[in-house]
Amino acid sequence: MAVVLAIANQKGGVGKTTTCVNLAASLQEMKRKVLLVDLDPQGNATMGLGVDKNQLSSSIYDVLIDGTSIADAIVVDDSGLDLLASNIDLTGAEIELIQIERWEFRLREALAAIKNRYDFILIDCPPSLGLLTVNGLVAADSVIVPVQCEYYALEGLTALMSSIRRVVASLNPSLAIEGLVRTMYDPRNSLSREVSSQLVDYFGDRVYRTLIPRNVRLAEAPSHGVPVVFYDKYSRGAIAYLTLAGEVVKKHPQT
Amino acid sequence: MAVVLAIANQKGGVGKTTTCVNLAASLQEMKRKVLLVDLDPQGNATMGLGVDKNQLSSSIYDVLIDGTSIADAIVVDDSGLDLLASNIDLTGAEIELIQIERWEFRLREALAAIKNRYDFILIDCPPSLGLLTVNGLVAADSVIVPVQCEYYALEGLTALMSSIRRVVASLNPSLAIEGLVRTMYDPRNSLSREVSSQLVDYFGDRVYRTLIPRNVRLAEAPSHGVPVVFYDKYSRGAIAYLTLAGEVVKKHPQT
Ligand SMILES: Nc1ncnc2c1ncn2[C@@H]1O[C@H](COP(=O)(O)OP(=O)(O)OP(=O)(O)O)[C@@H](O)[C@H]1O
Ligand SMILES: Nc1ncnc2c1ncn2[C@@H]1O[C@H](COP(=O)(O)OP(=O)(O)OP(=O)(O)O)[C@@H](O)[C@H]1O
Ligand SMILES: [Mg+2]
Ligand SMILES: [Mg+2]
Repeated sequence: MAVVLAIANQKGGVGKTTTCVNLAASLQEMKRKVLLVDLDPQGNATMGLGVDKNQLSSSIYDVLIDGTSIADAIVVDDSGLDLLASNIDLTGAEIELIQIERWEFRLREALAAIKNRYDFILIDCPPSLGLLTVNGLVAADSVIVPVQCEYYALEGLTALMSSIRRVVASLNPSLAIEGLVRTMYDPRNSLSREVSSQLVDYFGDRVYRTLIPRNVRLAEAPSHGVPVVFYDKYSRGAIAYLTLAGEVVKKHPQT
Repeated sequence: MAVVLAIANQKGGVGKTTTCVNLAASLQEMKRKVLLVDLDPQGNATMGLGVDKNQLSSSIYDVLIDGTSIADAIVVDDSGLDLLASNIDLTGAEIELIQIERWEFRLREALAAIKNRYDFILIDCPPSLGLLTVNGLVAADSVIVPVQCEYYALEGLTALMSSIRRVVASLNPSLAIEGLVRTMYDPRNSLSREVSSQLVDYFGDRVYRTLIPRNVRLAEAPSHGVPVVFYDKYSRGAIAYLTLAGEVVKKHPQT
């Protein structure tokens, strides 16, 4: 039975999509069966996997709003990953979702039908705490929080944690924090080091040991439509995400 | 009469807030009267100016949803900038806004009352193309688009431009592109250079000549609650935003 992980942080540009795409590909390298769900209207995870978001026959919008069967909407990308793709249609979904009965459970209920086919399902959330992210948190077993080691990203964690607590209290009582992953880390930069030590002080061993370094290969790979492990498997970025996948799998030995 | 500039890009983490705060402070250094409007529920511009978003007596939420007078909601920060502050209350505003008659014009109508007191009004938009950003685009005379020179940020411009075109067609016919500003630019990085030349090829002289370099002082300043020109006025980041302010003022000689 799949472990469902939401990759969430309302702060923009902290590495949610990069973590989702590269962790999914790394888990697959470890012979796990993985589904990636793109819940962001930007469709970055979709494009990052080489799937053209403007040529989709169906997308997550159809699944959430029209109740299209999720099995019909899943595509397989070039690297063999299963993907529930997204595009700009999802921008208007928030206003439409709110009019649907039990809108918070739409993604959770859709995933229930295919959960047994995967070891992991990773959900890439948009940079907001609105209805789409709530849908992702309700569907998830736990949350991975990418954190860029800078002031605004650290400061935003308070709001994210209280959002998660609200979802736990009313919609998904078993939702847990899977871990916080430090992204774009630069050890030469005292701000990075300072924020990192504040994270570890506050969150303890919920902070992954793996530090994702700033590595230009991670920024180049999406323009080639492949995860970094297929673009440059010897790069520090690829090695970091493979290491992170090792930590994730260790926490879920049954998968 | 104030020039109203929306700082918008749905891609997260491209430097919208950093541009808004530091351009506002730089315009003030040039003796222009400036109001900064924080339209992002994250409240980053508010915190970046040293104003505690959790201690506000009133915020932009009250102005947009309850019709509180904007003059009553404006605070003055430590550096003398006028600020219409924001906080997490704004997260739920999108669902409430949609139920208000002419919701698209709420910010535009609120700003009309105080526009004559300023030379420039800068609006920091959230990382989305939803109702809040639409409100910002309808309120604005033109849009400044911060662009990080990387793949996802470049790819997202198509969606942003079509959103702007839709607002021009139906809600704000005189809305123009003020300019695109390249942020976190690293000349040693071939991806940065490549994306930058694609921007200039496509957008021509709508791309500001000023390149904002990656400069850690820009990331450190917000943790001290001040714009970079007050934190380290000799830094490359401070000089870049003062130069950008010069370009902006040149386009609006009457201010
Ligand atoms: N470790 C890294 N090293 C270098 N570049 C990175 C790294 N992680 C991410 N990037 C780049 O930084 C930018 C932001 O990352 P990404 O888009 O994954 O963040 P996000 O949190 O998903 O953004 P959004 O909030 O818009 O969804 C992208 O251009 C990405 O390629
Ligand atoms: N030129 C720069 N050099 C170094 N760091 C920068 C620069 N510009 C912005 N930053 C840092 O990068 C991060 C992202 O910038 P910022 O928060 O301004 O982007 P944003 O587009 O407003 O993000 P969001 O989409 O979350 O609103 C912040 O931590 C900021 O301090
Ligand atoms: Mg993303
Ligand atoms: Mg911002």
